[in-house]
Amino acid sequence: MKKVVSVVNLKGGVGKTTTAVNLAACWAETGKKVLLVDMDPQGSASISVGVMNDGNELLDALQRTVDLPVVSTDVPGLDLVPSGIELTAANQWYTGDSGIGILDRCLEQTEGDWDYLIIDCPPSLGFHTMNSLMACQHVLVPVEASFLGLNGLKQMVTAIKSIKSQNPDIKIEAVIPCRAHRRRRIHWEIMDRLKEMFPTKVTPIIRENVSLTEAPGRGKPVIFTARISKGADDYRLVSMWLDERIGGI
Amino acid sequence: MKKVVSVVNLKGGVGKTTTAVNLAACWAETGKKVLLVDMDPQGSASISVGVMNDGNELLDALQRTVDLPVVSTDVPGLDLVPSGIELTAANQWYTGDSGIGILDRCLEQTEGDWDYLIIDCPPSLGFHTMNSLMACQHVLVPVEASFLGLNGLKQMVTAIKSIKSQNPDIKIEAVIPCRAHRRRRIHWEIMDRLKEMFPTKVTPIIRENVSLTEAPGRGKPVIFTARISKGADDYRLVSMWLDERIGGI
Ligand SMILES: Nc1ncnc2c1ncn2[C@@H]1O[C@H](COP(=O)(O)OP(=O)(O)OP(=O)(O)O)[C@@H](O)[C@H]1O
Ligand SMILES: Nc1ncnc2c1ncn2[C@@H]1O[C@H](COP(=O)(O)OP(=O)(O)OP(=O)(O)O)[C@@H](O)[C@H]1O
Ligand SMILES: [Mg+2]
Ligand SMILES: [Mg+2]
Repeated sequence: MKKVVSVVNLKGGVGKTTTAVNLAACWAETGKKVLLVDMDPQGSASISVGVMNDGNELLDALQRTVDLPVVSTDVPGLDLVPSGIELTAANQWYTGDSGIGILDRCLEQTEGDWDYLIIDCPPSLGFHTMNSLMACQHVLVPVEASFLGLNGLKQMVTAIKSIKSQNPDIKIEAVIPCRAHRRRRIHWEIMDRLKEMFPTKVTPIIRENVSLTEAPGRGKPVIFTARISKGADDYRLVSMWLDERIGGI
Repeated sequence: MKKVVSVVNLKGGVGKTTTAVNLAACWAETGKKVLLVDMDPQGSASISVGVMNDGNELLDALQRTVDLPVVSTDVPGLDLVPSGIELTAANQWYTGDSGIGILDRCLEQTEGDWDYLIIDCPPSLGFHTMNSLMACQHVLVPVEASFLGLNGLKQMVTAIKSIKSQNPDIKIEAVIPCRAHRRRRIHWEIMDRLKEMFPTKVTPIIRENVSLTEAPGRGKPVIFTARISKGADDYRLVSMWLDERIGGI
């Protein structure tokens, strides 16, 4: 039974892509088969696994509501649905509630025996994020410890609650503190707030670590570019924390 | 002759809002009259100057193409067009090229004797950013020193070039290195690339400084929350650098 995971946050630059890519790689490292779905016209997730793409194939597949284009990557066990700037056009298909079931139908027709499907979303509540929320059971929300970050999280919770009537399976699985600076007082203030708002769902933190900034430039996840680094350690720990809860293994 | 400035980057979390808010405050501090226009449904710029708003008034003004709602702020000389989550609906009015002249027409009808109008945009190339690009003469692009950040910058340049046929006055005034970590090698690598791509347009850097993360939570720009801080110093310097080039004074 394939598990579909969305990585969402309308707030920009909080670590959605870094999280989607590195969780996918960590799960693949333990022998899981993973499909990373890049739903961002910026194509950051694709670039982070070494794939440049204009997004035309994905746009076309969504338009015709057929199976999605899948490519393999250099990471054993990790496949990718690549994206690129042409996917921007899909924004025009989203008018109110119509058009948010398209990705779900496409995924149903996409053949593959993956254990996890993980969808990277852009920083907005438009077509791409809403489709991802409709298609998944498990939602991960990376957050950055800042006041503006907290504001984005509240808007995210509202959006997820409003979609529950159309996708009853949806559930906020975890809030992932990313780009954490533990020496800052604001880090601890925000961590207290997160634990209040989501008592059992705050994962171990992902520290700000330059190995995570550098990895995309090398087209590989951090467990390959910097095997022994805080970035690799932190994402491995969070991937296991999540696997216990989602994978039920 | 009022000067309209857009702060844009489809890449999330690079410091657009922090830059728009703090440049506006620094200019106001020198006696300029400034209008800060919040074009982001997340309302980050509004929050950063202490204003909570649902975005309905702005949405309505854009829909009817009339003068924009303007409020004063606690900062002398600084006014605000507030935004909020309801502004998301405007995304549906953007289909290809139609609907991108709306903000420009609204600004023409908005009475006020501001020296600078500075528009904060969301992390996307949709309705809000395209309207801002159509309405301005001067474009500021905050960038974060990372590979994914560089990729976003290239997509931004393409978008700005494509709009020049419809807005011949538009010009990339400056690229602003934000959230800079000078100890990182990747910082210097990216700075070299920026100076190659934009020889005369790279501003002094804005360093990563926790005073900038904390200021929005206090509803005031950093020159009020942390007068003597790297955050305040850096934005004052960049505001003067820009004022010489845009203000011509
Ligand atoms: N823990 C970390 N340590 C260091 N750098 C990080 C970390 N997490 C993310 N980054 C870097 O910060 C930037 C933003 O991260 P990322 O692109 O993953 O966020 P995002 O939420 O996907 O952004 P967007 O909203 O634009 O999609 C990237 O350049 C990334 O390489
Ligand atoms: N130089 C800096 N030092 C420390 N923190 C910063 C700095 N610049 C921005 N921040 C913080 O980083 C986060 C992202 O900044 P900001 O919201 O200004 O970026 P943005 O590009 O407007 O994001 P979005 O794409 O979501 O609109 C915020 O929490 C902000 O307070
Ligand atoms: Mg991303
Ligand atoms: Mg912003």
